[in-house]
Amino acid sequence: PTPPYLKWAESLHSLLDDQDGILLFRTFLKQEECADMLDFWFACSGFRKLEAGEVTEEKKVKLAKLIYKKYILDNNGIVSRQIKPATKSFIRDCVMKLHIDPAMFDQAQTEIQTMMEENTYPLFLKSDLYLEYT
Amino acid sequence: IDSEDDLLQECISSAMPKKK
Repeated sequence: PTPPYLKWAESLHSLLDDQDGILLFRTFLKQEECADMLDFWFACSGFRKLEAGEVTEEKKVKLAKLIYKKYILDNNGIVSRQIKPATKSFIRDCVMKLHIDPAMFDQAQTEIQTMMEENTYPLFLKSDLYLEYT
Repeated sequence: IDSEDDLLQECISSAMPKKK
């Protein structure tokens, strides 16, 4: 069978589908001071999945505000800098008006994912960290 | 503050793949 670390090079999703892959990629992003991008990406996925579980509306609101505050509100944050102004406004409106929707972070997540696919992911595959691991 | 961090961390972890 193909070793996991070779699968990681197939696509970003293959990498993010493996616990060890996530761990190594996060270590790399931490070195580059952009681990928040990965945390945000997973937070968006986790938030979207809340709907299926038994979570109170109060908890959803709290979590939406937390994600907004931690990653989007600070314009100098690595995540905030990669998200389009219109997307940030949309999320701010959702939070302010308490229009909490499972898909409210989808667009922002896509923008961060594109950034990782075009930038940090290829850099990771060429990094000493990954090459030494393989 | 701790509980806020826990809540966010729980959300992040819930989206990660389980150990194979």
